[in-house]
Amino acid sequence: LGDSAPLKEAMAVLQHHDAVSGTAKQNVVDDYAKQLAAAWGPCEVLMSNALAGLSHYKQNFSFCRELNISICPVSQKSERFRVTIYNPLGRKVDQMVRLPVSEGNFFVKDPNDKNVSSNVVIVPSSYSKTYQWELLFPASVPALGFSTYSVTKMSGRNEQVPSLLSRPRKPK
Amino acid sequence: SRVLVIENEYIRATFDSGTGFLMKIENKEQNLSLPVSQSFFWYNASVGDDKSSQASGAYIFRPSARKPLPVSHWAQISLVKTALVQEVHQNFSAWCFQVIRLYKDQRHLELEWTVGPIPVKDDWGKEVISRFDTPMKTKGQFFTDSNGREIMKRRDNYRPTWTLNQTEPVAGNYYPVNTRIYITDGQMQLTVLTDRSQGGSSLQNGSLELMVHRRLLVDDGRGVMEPLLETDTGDKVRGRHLVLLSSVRDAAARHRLLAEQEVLAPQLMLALGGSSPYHSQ
Repeated sequence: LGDSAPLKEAMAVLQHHDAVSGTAKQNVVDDYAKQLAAAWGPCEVLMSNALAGLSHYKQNFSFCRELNISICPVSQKSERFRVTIYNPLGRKVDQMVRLPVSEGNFFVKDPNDKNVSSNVVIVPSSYSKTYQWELLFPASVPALGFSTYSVTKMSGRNEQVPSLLSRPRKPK
Repeated sequence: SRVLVIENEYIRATFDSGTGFLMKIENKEQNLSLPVSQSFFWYNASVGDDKSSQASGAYIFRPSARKPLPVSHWAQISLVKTALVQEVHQNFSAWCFQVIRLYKDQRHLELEWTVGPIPVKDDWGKEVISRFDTPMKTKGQFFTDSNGREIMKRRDNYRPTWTLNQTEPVAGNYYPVNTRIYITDGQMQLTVLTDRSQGGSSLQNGSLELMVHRRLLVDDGRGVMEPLLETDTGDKVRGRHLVLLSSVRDAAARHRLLAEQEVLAPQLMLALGGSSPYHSQ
């Protein structure tokens, strides 16, 4: 059963400055995290129900909680996927989209099915040993609206390996 | 070459390849040039001293000395250049690195910093800052926003409504930065936008700093009764600073629009499968 009330209540508790500033004991911090995590589940169900209702099509939606650390199974493992970008601002926004991907070449098409220039760039080795590449493409999104881009992975290895100039120096 | 450059049609950023540090930002549209050195430093957290037993802690920022220590005197750098983005990857230490990024058609520099886990085996609590040093004559003034709304003028060792007896030369000049902080010499303006609320200050003319991470070993005695110290290895924090150099005249229009775009950023949704033309029906 979908329900947004637990998340609303958890967020209300997290309005307290202790939730973000470090001015709480560790067991209280753990409880903040627990309340948030517990509330998240039924809210995801609510979102899935709403999306199914709007699209008149029931399917399994998944929610990625790791995109902020550049982990995304959909973009990293799929050969073809779509990216819908919603702009909450009241004016058109041009934004560079970055998505973690596996090594390779990608074709990106805009909502009008026109090709969009894209690059696959290497991320710093210190970021992670499990992901190394990010797909980059410019997106244009209308005011208070959305744009859907499609991404297709081409076979073969990445031919757009960027020029990498390394200047290692010995520590003083 | 002695210098490395990343540039698009609006911005040019120059790096000293000897130190690996940013050394200059140019606004090509407005023909502005500003020497800027940016690097990471850390304040040694006070555990109390002769003047006061107050330790730096979760509630209290109290460095033991006015001068912060550099994380490193140089950074190992790599350069990545593609048609859409140019990046300089800077590695300051095992726990501090940064990507300075310039996208095609973008009018600001993006600094994506990663700090942590902060090492504390030396028994020194550390409060890490990113500092921008410029030759700008800022007359001891800088500006921070108040809750993302009003921009407030801040002056060294000064409060507008009472005579201040400054007892903390660093912390007493720190202010909340919710979305932006800037310095200006009346002609040009260096603005740094944050992706989260941080503490910030300008402790010297032409200098601007933001605290990015801290890890402390002593409780400050304000009620938590625990030091600000993550268990196990400690937290790693990643964030972004967006840097704008422009004339004072149009700075507000630029940082206001950019801050909106940062705070109300586009949301992404992914779906498996091929192209699916959107029909409003």
